[in-house]
This record gives sequence, C-alpha cells and structure tokens, in this order.
Amino acid sequence: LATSSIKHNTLCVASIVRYKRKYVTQMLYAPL
Amino acid sequence: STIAILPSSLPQIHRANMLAAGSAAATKISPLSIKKSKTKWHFGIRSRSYPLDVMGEIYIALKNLGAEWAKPSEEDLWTIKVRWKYDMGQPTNEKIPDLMKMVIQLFQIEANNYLVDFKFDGWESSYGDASPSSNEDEMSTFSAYPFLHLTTKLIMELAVNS
Amino acid sequence: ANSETISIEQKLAVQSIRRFLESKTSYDVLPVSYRLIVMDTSLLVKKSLNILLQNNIVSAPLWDSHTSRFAGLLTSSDFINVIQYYFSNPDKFELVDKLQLDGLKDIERAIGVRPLDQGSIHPFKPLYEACCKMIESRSRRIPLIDQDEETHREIVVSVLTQYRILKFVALNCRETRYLKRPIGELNIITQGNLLSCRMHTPVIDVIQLLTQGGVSSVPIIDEHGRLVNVYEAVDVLGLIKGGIYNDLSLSVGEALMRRSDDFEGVYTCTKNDKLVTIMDTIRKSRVHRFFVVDEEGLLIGVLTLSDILKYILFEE
Repeated sequence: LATSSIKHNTLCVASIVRYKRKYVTQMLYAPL
Repeated sequence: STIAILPSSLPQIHRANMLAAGSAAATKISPLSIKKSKTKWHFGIRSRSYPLDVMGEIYIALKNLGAEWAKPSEEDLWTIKVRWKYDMGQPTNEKIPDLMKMVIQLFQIEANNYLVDFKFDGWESSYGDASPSSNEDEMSTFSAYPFLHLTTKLIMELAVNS
Repeated sequence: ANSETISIEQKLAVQSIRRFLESKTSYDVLPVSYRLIVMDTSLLVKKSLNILLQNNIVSAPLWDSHTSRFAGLLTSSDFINVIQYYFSNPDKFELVDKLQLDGLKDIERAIGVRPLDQGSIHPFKPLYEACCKMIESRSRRIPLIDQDEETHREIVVSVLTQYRILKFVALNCRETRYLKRPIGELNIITQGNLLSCRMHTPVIDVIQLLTQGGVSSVPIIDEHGRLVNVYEAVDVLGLIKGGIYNDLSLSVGEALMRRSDDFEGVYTCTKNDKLVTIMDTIRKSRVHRFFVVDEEGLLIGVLTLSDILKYILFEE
C-alpha cells in the first residue's frame, strides 16, 4: 500500500494491481 | 494543410486583448496556476514511536473498527493477520466472500524509524464456504477498492487517535 | 480520375480502419502501466475539484464505500450543474460549499437535468463496440468495467475517451494516410445555426448554452462573425476553483482569463483539410475539436471527435 501525506483533510492511498497483463496503479482519494 | 492554432485564443494574447479592451475585471483575474504538486508517496505509514506502542495503537484502531485478528505467534510479534467483515449495507442473496483478510507488518527502516505496511490477503466467507483459494498468480481480476477503503479507515483511526 | 482514385482509396481505408476497431479490444488501448484516480463519494465537491486540477484530469470514476460499488463518473457536467444550481439559488452558498459528491444527483434533480447515461463496457469487448456505445450515449468517455472474480464486485479497469481511441487509430493504422478527401466533401462538419456568443456575453449565459445545446464548447465570434476564442466545458473547473460566488457576473472574455498559461490554444481548419492531417494532429496534440473557418477567419462550423468517429464507424 502507498500513502500520500494527508492534505486539506484528504487522504490518498494507492496500490499497484495487475490486471491481466497490464499494471494499474489504483488510487483512491477519501476524506479524513 | 490549413490546420492552425487560433492566435487570439492563446492565453497571453487573450489577456493582452482583454486589457487593451479596458475590461475592468480583467486586471483582477489571474490565470489558474494549480501547482501540479507531484504527490509525494510513502510505502505504508511511517512512525517514530516505540515499536510496541505502534503495535498497541494498531490493535486499538482495529478493535475500534470492529476488525478481528489472529493471536500473534511468539516469534513474530510484528505481524498482524487481520480479518474484517465487509458488510455492504445491502443484503445480497448471492453468496459472496465478505471477510477481507489483510496483513499488517511493522518494519524497522533505521534507528527509531519504523514503517507499517498493509497487504491485501484475499477474501473468506463468514458462512464457512471455503472460498475458492485461487492462488495469487491465477487471480487476475480483483478490485483493490475495498482494500484501499479499509486502509483509509484504519489510517484515519490511527491519525485521529494519535 | 485522380479524385475518383482518392475516393476509392478513402473508402477502402475507412473500411480497413473499421476492421481494425473490430479486431481490437478496449483492453488493447490501455498502456502497459497506467494509473486510475478514483474518488470516494463522501468527498466534498470542492475537494474533488482540487484533486482533478492537481492531477491534470477532467474526469474520474466515483466509488461509494457504503455499497462498495462504483457510482458513475465525475465530469465537467457535474460542475456545470453545481454552477447552475448556485446561480438559481444564490442563498444556498452554504449548501454548495459543503456539497459532497454523493449529493450531485440531488443537484441534477433540483435543476431538472437528465443524468448523463454513461454506459460501460467490458474491457475485452471489441473496441468498435465501445465506440458505438459512446456515440449512442453521446458521452465522450466510457468506463471499462470487469468483475472481481472472488467477490463479483465491479472493477473500473479504466475510462476510455474518444480522444484516446482516435489517437490509438492514428498511431496504429497506416491506412489513415489514404484519407485524402477534403472534409468539406464528407458531410461530417456540424455547420449552420451553430451556437455561439460574443466576448462580452455573461459567462453564466454561455454555461447555459453548453447545457441547453448539449455541447462541450461554445465558439466566441466578433462583430464580423470571425472566430476569436472558444469557451469549453472544462473551463468551468477554473471558474469554480476561483470561487464561483464572485465570478458569475463576469463576461466570458473575463472568465477565460482564468485559463492556465499552458492552454494549447483553439485548433482551426478549413473545408479543404483532409482527415489524414486531422488524424496526424490528433496523434501529436491533445486536441478535442477543430473549428472550421474560411479564408477570412469567419466561423463556418465545427468538426468534433464524435463527428470523426461517427464517420469512421458508419460512413463509406
């Protein structure tokens, strides 16, 4: 899991997932 | 080819034209300069607290969020095997695995600098069906969003508690 | 004889490009490694605006953590709806300021706007099918949705846009070089009673034109009918970023001063241009439409990516 610093009460987490033969960095922004 | 870029549409020229036309508001309006700040990414979350305190904080946060965990083995106090009931609010008659598993592990980066790593560890069913243990390699379409969502809740709980 | 040859070559090239679109899947368009930014529907609308601008994107899939499902796409249309709602309810500043993404549906209902049907498609369906779905839903983008094989939950694998598809064609189909007929002959330019405005038109009137016309840009002409600039739906993001409360009284010319300096400019062409050079421009630049002008710069019509895609999918 990758995390970004919490800014303006918003947190972003990400994880790199393999989809078939490609790689998606899925990023989710959520409010604190 | 007569494909071109319309000169009067370029921001600098448009601005000059607007100021020349004597628009009152034009002097006050500045271009949007969103600093496309490169998001700074970290692996997991870092902590400078005492290792056992970090583990204690994590257990408290997990408890507050209603998660459960396997009793840690003596040899490895720094890994927590978590199971989290993932109820989606709406009843679904189809039996889908509703227990998300996660592994939380504390790593030491250097003297009093630690990293808490979160790893997705598959799904289980609370009604006992042995969910198809498709191993990591075969599994190629899984949605990371429930995992990402639960880690945001856990990180927020830790941030709020600390 | 020469123009006859050119017509035949163009017809064969279009048919070949169509077969290419039928032979590829949306998955093939995806880069080997890419990122997908998703927002939780409990985020504030104004926070989501910052996230879009910071990541230099104009749209993002939404994820509802209560139902653990995807909740459609956030697009510039949503921000246009918020501006229109605020314009009709200036006393509701507090509500707009605290509006969450899951409240956008209520805003649509409050201003009586029919929600944009986004549709979606499986990544392994033919690319040709994704294109048809986009044309059908009059949307310029389509989410690629698969299913988590354990939990059967939806996965948004990516969001495909008309621009990305045409760029994929321009990069991979050598036949584009045979598209040498002037676009004025192909009957694909949208012309005649084109929506337009003047530089002093209030920006709120232009935003209303975007909604009523179901278009994503409004050309700005001078007193002679010459094209001077264009107001695009994505410009609304900059307007809100600057605080909509004091910008709605602005003229569209003043509102355009919020555009960031890296804006590439408005692309124009004439009826004599060919799709071979149009596609080459799409290959090299982030262009979303071409405004067709005559030798004097007078506005004649517009050629959008939808027009080009429709021609490739259904004509000849």
